Amino acid sequence: MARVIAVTNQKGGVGKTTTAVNLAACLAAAEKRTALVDIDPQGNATSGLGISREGPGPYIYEVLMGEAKASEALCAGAIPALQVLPSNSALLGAEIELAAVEGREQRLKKALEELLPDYTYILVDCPPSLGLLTLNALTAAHSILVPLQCEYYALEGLTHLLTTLRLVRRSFNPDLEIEGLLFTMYDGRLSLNRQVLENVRRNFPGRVFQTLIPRSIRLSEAPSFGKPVILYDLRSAGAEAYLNLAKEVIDETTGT
Amino acid sequence: MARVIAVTNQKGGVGKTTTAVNLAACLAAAEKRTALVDIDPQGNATSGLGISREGPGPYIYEVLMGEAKASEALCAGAIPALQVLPSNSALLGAEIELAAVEGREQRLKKALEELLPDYTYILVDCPPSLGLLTLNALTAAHSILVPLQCEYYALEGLTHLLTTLRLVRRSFNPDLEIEGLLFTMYDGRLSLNRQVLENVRRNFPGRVFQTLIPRSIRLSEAPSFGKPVILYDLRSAGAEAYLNLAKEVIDETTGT
Ligand SMILES: Nc1ncnc2c1ncn2[C@@H]1O[C@H](COP(=O)(O)OP(=O)(O)OP(=O)(O)O)[C@@H](O)[C@H]1O
Ligand SMILES: Nc1ncnc2c1ncn2[C@@H]1O[C@H](COP(=O)(O)OP(=O)(O)OP(=O)(O)O)[C@@H](O)[C@H]1O
Ligand SMILES: [Mg+2]
Ligand SMILES: [Mg+2]
Repeated sequence: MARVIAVTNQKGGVGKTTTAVNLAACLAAAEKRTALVDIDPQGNATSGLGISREGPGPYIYEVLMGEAKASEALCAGAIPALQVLPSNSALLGAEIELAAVEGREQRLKKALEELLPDYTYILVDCPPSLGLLTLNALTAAHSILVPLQCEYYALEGLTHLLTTLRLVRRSFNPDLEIEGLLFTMYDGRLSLNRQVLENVRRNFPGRVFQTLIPRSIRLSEAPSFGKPVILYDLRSAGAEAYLNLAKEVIDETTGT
Repeated sequence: MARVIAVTNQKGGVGKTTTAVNLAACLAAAEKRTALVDIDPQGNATSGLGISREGPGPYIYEVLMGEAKASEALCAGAIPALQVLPSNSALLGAEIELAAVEGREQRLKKALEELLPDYTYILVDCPPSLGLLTLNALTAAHSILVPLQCEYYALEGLTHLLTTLRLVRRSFNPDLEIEGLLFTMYDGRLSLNRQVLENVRRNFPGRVFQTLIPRSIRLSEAPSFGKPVILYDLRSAGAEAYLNLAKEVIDETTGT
C-alpha cells in the first residue's frame, strides 16, 4: 500500500514544489512507483514536469468535486515509474466551493483510496496556505515532509505549522506523522543559515533529514525546461542532494 | 488623502513582506506619514518590525470583523512617521468566517476610510494566496505593487495575478492601477535572472520599477532583530535599494 506524504509549509517560497517534483522523480528513478498530486492552484508542479494545464483534463479540481476518478486524471510523468495528477486554475475557486460540501476535508483521501494498491509513494504538493486544500492533503496523508529555508520568517512559520498539525491530528487524522524537516537553499557560509539549522536540530531531534539541499541554480533553471533536475543536469549539486533524500526516505519507510 | 498600495503576489516567498516592511520604513524616513497593514495570518510584517502578536490587541482580525476601529489597532512602528496595523494568528480562521459576512470583500476598504486623511501612504502586506484576505486588500487599494523573483515559477504566477486583476477591476474596484513590478533577490550574474528581467520589461513597458532589489543577506537578517534594514545596516545594498525604491514611489505618486 502506498505511503502518502504531504509536502507542506504555509510559508511561501521555501521549496515545496521543487522538493515534491524532484523527490518524486528520484523515487521513480529508484523504480518505486510514485504518483505526484498537485493540489496547488498555481500548478507549478504540473508545469515543472512539462505537463500542460490547458488541455481538456480531468484535473485535480474534477477529482475533488467528484466529477472524475483519480486514475482518470493521472498522466505520464517524465520517468516510467512516475505519474502526475495535474492541477489547473479551475482549482482557484475550489476552496470556497468545497467549504459548502459534505465531508469537505476528506475529498482527497477518498479519491486516493483507489490508487493506494498501485503505488509505493504518493506525494502531494501543497499551496502556501492553511486552507481547505492543504487540509485535504493533511487528512489524506500518512506523514508530512516540511521544506524549510534557514531564515527567520521560515522559522516563525514552523510553530504555526506544528499548531496546525496538532489540530489535524485531533479532528481529522490521528495517525499523521512527521516524515521529516528538510532544509532547502542551504548555504553553510552564512551564519544565519548555520544558526537556524542548529536551532531546529536541537529542538526537533531525529526529525531533521540528514540531507541538506544546497542553493543550486540548476534547480531553478530545470522547471523552465519542464524537467526534474535529474533529467536536466544529473551532475549538479541539486540532483545529487535529491537522490540522497530519496535514499533517506526509502530507507526510513522500509525500516532498513 | 493617503494612497493605498497593496503589496501582493500569490506566488510564495518572492519578497512581499520584505518589500512592505522596508518600503514603509523608507517612506517614513522621508517624512511621509505611512501606515503598514499586515493582512497575512503569518504576521511576518508584524514581527519583522518587532511588534508582538501575543498582546491583548486589537489586531487586524478585530478590525475586519467590525469589533474595533483601525485607529484603535494601529501601534507605533520603528520610525516616528510609521505606524503598523498588526496581524496575529486569529486571522487564520478569518477567510472562512468572512465568507459568510455581508460585503465580505469591502471590510478592509471601509475600515481604512477613517485613516485616509491622516496618512500619505498606506501599504498592505498580503498573504501568498488569492483568497478573501487578498481580495479585501485589492478592493481597498488604489494600486498594486508586485514583487517578482526572476525565476520561472514566479513568471508563471504573473499571468495568474493579471487575470485576477482584471476580475477585481470588473467586479470590485474599477480604478485599481499597477504601481509597478519590482524585481527582488536580483542577481545580474545569473543568465536566468537577466532573461526574465528582459522578458518582463519587454512585455510590461513602463510598468517595471527602475530599482532592482539585489539579493542581500542583511535583508534576511534584519527581521530576526525586529528592524527594517535601514535601522539594521544603513550602508547595506538592501537598504540603499529600498531607499531608491521609496524615492521612485514618491516621485511617481507626486507626479514629479
Ligand atoms: N535549492 C534550491 N536552489 C536554488 N533555487 C531553488 C531551490 N529550491 C527552490 N528554488 C527556487 O526558489 C523558488 C521557490 O521555490 P518553490 O517554488 O519550489 O517553493 P514553494 O514553497 O513551492 O513556493 P510556493 O509557496 O509559492 O508554493 C523557485 O523559483 C525555485 O526554482
Ligand atoms: N533581497 C533579498 N535578499 C535576500 N533575502 C531576501 C530578500 N528579500 C527577501 N529575502 C528573504 O527571502 C525570504 C522570502 O521573503 P519574504 O518572506 O519577504 O517573501 P514573501 O513573499 O513575503 O513570502 P510569503 O509568500 O510567505 O508571504 C525571507 O526569508 C526573506 O528574509
Ligand atoms: Mg509551490
Ligand atoms: Mg510575506
